[in-house]
Amino acid sequence: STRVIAVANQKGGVGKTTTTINLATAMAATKKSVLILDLDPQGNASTSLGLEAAQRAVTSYHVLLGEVSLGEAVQETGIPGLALVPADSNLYGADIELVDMARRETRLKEALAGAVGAFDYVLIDCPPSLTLLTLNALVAADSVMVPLQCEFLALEGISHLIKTIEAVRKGFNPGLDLQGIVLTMFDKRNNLSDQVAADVREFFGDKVYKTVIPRNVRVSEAPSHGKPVLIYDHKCSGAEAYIHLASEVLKRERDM
Amino acid sequence: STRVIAVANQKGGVGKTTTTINLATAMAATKKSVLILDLDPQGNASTSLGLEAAQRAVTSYHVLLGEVSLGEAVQETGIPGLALVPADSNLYGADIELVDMARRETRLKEALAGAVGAFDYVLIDCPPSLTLLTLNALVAADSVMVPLQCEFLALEGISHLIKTIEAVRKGFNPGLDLQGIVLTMFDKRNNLSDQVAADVREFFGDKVYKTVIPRNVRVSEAPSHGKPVLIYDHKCSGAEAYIHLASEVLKRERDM
Ligand SMILES: Nc1ncnc2c1ncn2[C@@H]1O[C@H](COP(=O)(O)OP(=O)(O)OP(=O)(O)O)[C@@H](O)[C@H]1O
Ligand SMILES: Nc1ncnc2c1ncn2[C@@H]1O[C@H](COP(=O)(O)OP(=O)(O)OP(=O)(O)O)[C@@H](O)[C@H]1O
Ligand SMILES: [Mg+2]
Ligand SMILES: [Mg+2]
Repeated sequence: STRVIAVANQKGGVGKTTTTINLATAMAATKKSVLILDLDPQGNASTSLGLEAAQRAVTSYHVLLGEVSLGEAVQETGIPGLALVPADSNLYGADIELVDMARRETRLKEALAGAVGAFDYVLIDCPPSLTLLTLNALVAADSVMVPLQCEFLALEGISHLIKTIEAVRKGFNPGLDLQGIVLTMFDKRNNLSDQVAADVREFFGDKVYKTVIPRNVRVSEAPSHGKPVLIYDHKCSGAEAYIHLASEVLKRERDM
Repeated sequence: STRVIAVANQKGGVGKTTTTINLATAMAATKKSVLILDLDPQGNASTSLGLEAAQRAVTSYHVLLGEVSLGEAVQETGIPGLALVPADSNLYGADIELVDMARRETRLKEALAGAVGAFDYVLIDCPPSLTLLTLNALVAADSVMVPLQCEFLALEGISHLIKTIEAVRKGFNPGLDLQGIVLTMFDKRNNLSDQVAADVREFFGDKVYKTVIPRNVRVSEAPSHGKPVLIYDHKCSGAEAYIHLASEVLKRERDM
C-alpha cells in the first residue's frame, strides 16, 4: 500500500522543499515509485523540478477543491520513478476558500485515497504555516517529517508543531506518527549549529535522524537548473547526505 | 504623525524578523520612537528581544480581535525608544477565526489608529504567508519593506507579493507603497548571491536599497541572547549593515 509522508514545519526557510525534492529523488533511485505533491502556493517544489508556469494547468489546488481526481493532476518529471502534482499561485486562495467548505480538513485525504497502490510513497511539501493547507496534509499523512534548520529561532516553533501533530492525531488521524526530525543547513564552522543539534538530540532522542544535511552551496544552486541536487551534482556533500537520509527513512519505514 | 511599515514576504526564512528587530533598533538609536508589532504566531520577534512566554499575557492576537486597545498591549523592551507588542501561539488560530468576522481585513488598521502620535514608526513583523494576518498588516501599513534572501527560490514568490500589494492598494489602502527591497544573507563567496542580486536590481531598479545585509553568524547568534545584533555585537558586519539600512530608510521617508 501507499505511505504518505508530510514534510512540514511552520518555520520558514528550513529546507522543507529541498528535503522533499531530494529525499523523493533518492527514494526513487532505490526503485520505489514516489509522488511529490506540491502543497505550497509558492510552487517551489514544482520549480525545483524544472516545471514552467505553462505546465501547471492542473494543480494541487484543483485536487483539493475536488475539481479533478489525483490521477488527472499527476505529471511525469523525467526522473525514473518520480512523479509530481504541481502547485501554483491559485493555491494562495485555498486557505480562505476552504474555511467555509464541508470536510475542509479531509479533502486531501479523500483525494489521495485514489492513489493507493499507484505509488509506494507520496511526499507532501507543505507551506510555512499551520493553516488549512498544512492541516489537510497532516490529516492525509501516515507520518510527518520535520526539517529543522540548525538555528536558534528554528527551535522556537517546534513544540507548537508537535502539539499540532498530536491534536490532528486525536481529532482526525489516529495513525499519524512523527517519522522523524532532520537537521538541515548544518554549518560545521559555526558553534550555534552544534549547540542547536545537541539540544534537539537531547530533547527528541531517536526521533532525530543520524543523517545531518550540511549547508552546501550546490544544494541551493540546483533549483536554478530545475534539477534535484542528486542529479545536478550527485557527488557533493548535500547529495550524499540526502542519499544517506533516504536509506535511514526506508529502514524506519520497514521497522514501523 | 506615525508611519507604519509592514515587513513582509511569504517566502520563509528570508530575514523578516531579523530585519524588523535590527532596523527598528537602529532607527530608535537615531532618537526616533519605534514600536515593533509582532504579527507572527511563532513569536520570533518577541523572543529576539528576550521576552519569555510568561511576559506575553497580552499580545497582538488580543489587539487584532479588539479585546484590548493597542496601548494596553505595548511593552517596554529595555532599549531606549523601542517598544513591542508581542505575539504568541494563540495567533495561530486568528487566520481561521478572522475569516467569518466583520471588517476582517481592517481590524489592525483600526487598532493602530489609536497609536497615531505615540510613535514615529511602527514596524510590523509578518508571518511567511499571505493569509489574513499579513493582509491586515498590508491594509494597516503606509509602506511595505520586502526582505529578499539572495537565493534562487526566493525570487519565485516576489511577483505574486507585488501583485498582492497592488491588489491591497486598489481594494483597501490607496496609500500603500513599496518602501523598498532589502537583499539579505548575501554571501560574497557564492556566485549565486551575485546573480540573484544583479537580477533583482535589474528588475526593481531604485526600489532596491543600496545597503546589502551580509550573511554573518553573529546575526543568527543574537536572538539566543535575547538582543538585537546591534546590541549583541555592534561592530560586526551585520550590525553595521542594519545601521546603514536605517539611514537609507529614513532618507527615503524624508523624500517621500
Ligand atoms: N543544505 C543546504 N545547503 C545550502 N542551502 C540550502 C540547503 N537546504 C536548503 N537550502 C536553501 O535554503 C533556502 C531555503 O530552503 P527551502 O526553500 O527548501 O526551505 P523551505 O522550508 O521549503 O522554505 P519555505 O518555508 O519558504 O517553504 C533555499 O534557497 C534553498 O535552496
Ligand atoms: N544576515 C544574516 N546572517 C546570518 N543569519 C541570518 C541573517 N539574517 C537572518 N539570519 C538567520 O536566518 C534565519 C531566518 O531569518 P529570520 O527568522 O529573520 O527570517 P524570517 O523571514 O523572519 O523567517 P520566517 O519566514 O520563519 O518568519 C534565522 O535563524 C536568522 O537568525
Ligand atoms: Mg518550501
Ligand atoms: Mg520571522
